[in-house]
Amino acid sequence: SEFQDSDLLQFLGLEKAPSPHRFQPVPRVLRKIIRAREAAAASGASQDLCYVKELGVRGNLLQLLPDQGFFLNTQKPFQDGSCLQKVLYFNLSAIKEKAKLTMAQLTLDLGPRSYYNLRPELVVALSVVQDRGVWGRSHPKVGRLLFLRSVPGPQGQLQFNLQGALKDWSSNRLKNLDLHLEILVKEDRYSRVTVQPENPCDRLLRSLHASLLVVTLNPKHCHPSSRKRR
Amino acid sequence: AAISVPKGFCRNFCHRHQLFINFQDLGWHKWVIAPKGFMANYCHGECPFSMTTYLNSSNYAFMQALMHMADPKVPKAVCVPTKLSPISMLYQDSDKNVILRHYEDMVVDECGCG
Repeated sequence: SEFQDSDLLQFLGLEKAPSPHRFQPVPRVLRKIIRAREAAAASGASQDLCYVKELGVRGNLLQLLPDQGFFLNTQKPFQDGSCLQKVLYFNLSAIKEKAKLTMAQLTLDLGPRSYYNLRPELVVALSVVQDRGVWGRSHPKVGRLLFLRSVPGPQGQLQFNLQGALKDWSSNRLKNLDLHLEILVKEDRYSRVTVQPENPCDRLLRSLHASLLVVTLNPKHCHPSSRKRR
Repeated sequence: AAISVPKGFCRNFCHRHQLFINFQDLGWHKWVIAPKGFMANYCHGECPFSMTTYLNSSNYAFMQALMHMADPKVPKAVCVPTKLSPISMLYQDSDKNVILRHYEDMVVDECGCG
């Protein structure tokens, strides 16, 4: 056991044996990748494991980081059509300094597709947190706006490319990424006549789930593909 | 030219054997999501001097086998993996991160005397 905990796990790139209490939900794309690789291995087909075909990027390590942030002011209703506000927090310490970032995709899961009618229309605003203040207590100071996206129906998954934002992070060598998420309700001319079984903001508050998929390439393990000379 | 060998004669010579590693046996099923295990295989068998040419041997193994004949204190050539392939593993670490990573040299594809 002692050997397993130190030498062998270190060989596998792990500091200690992970002991998760329960498994996190695994996105479909990761399951698809592992199944395709298992099938290729079983058939004996050669495969380049430094290229993620399903995502169209080079990389040998895919990490899905869970959001560890918190909702802001869940008790008091917001003004100006704001549905909910949340600080998204991702601990980036698992990303090694030498690794080259090739993809960073934020996924916001707004809940199952069968939950809602296609209204009301929402607007999702995603900004960087300039100053987090007292963690979990004070309202953070919101900085640069990264995305402002209109969502016709609050259902399913939304994806945002955060590679640019993470490159800034990488150059500053920060160990975490704080984002401010605000979801606003857009006035809908049908919304008054539609029977909503439940306030969509309350439902979003329960079902909203965020995660960050980071793909990195370690040059030590992945050499650039050699080109044939003419 | 192919050399006809009596049936069962090769059984003790160096070759690849099947070995399935089940992560549950190692207690790794608690953190490895997929796969549940993999066919790792292993190499085992004799590397006699007379057969080094036929057992995917390195030149070094040939010389070592020759030296063993001359001086038994020199150990025999051994049966080792000569071709390995990687696998991918999907697991969860203690910080709730889900990680897909590939590990080189995890599956024995071919064996030989080395």
